[in-house]
Amino acid sequence: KKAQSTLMSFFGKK
Amino acid sequence: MLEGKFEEASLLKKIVEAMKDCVSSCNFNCTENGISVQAVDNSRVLLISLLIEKDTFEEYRCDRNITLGIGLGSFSKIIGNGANSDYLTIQAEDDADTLGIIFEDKVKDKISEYNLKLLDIDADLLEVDAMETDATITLPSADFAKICKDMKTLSESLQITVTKDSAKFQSAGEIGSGSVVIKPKTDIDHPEESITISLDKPIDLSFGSKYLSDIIKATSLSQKVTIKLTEDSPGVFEYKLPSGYLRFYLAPKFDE
Repeated sequence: KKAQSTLMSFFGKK
Repeated sequence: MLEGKFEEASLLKKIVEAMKDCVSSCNFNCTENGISVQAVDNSRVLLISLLIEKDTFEEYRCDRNITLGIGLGSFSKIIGNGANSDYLTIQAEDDADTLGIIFEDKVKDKISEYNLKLLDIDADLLEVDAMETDATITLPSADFAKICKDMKTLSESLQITVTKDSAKFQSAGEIGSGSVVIKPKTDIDHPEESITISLDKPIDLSFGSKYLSDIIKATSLSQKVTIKLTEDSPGVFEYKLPSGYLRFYLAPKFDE
């Protein structure tokens, strides 16, 4: 079973 | 003041159709160089990055930077009123609370004008530009759309593995499993059918099928899609516009 990551764990805010 | 005239309404229609099921509203940032959008879906898994460069337009002027908050469902309804082949002009004053949308029929002497109410949208921008890429695949966008649709019938995840000379798309679920392998190919007579794979490091990534279904709504924008993959990082799916692009950044799935 795989879990979905979110973009927030990869990209910082501008 | 902003004024941008598209040679054909169909281009903006396709762009909005490709975005509206993923994000309901977003800011269109207009500068003298063109129009850009960055928007994230509610689940914060899929990001859309749109650039419509000035050269895309038949005529373009933007005297001062303007941010237009647009509800994409409403925008889509209004643009749907024009014919695909109409000229489409978008127009906004510097402090406007509406966006003017004007269609000109190229044959009949007919002009249709609409106003869309603008929204105040407070959204954070993410720093996505400095991404590295381990593998790049370019393939016909229709082929990619079919792979995503076919694999979605099997599972809610699509696994993409890339090696030096092939890319494999596979899914496994309750009813069974399936895979599609593509290899690089140069088609001189039909360059749009060519497939390229370039690789620095082998890739093994999984993505949510439902997000891929949103991404492939952009298929009609370009005959090709470029997929940029990096291990343990979001995938980038790029559809080129005549001058600019529509890109999707999709966060991967991980083993629990």
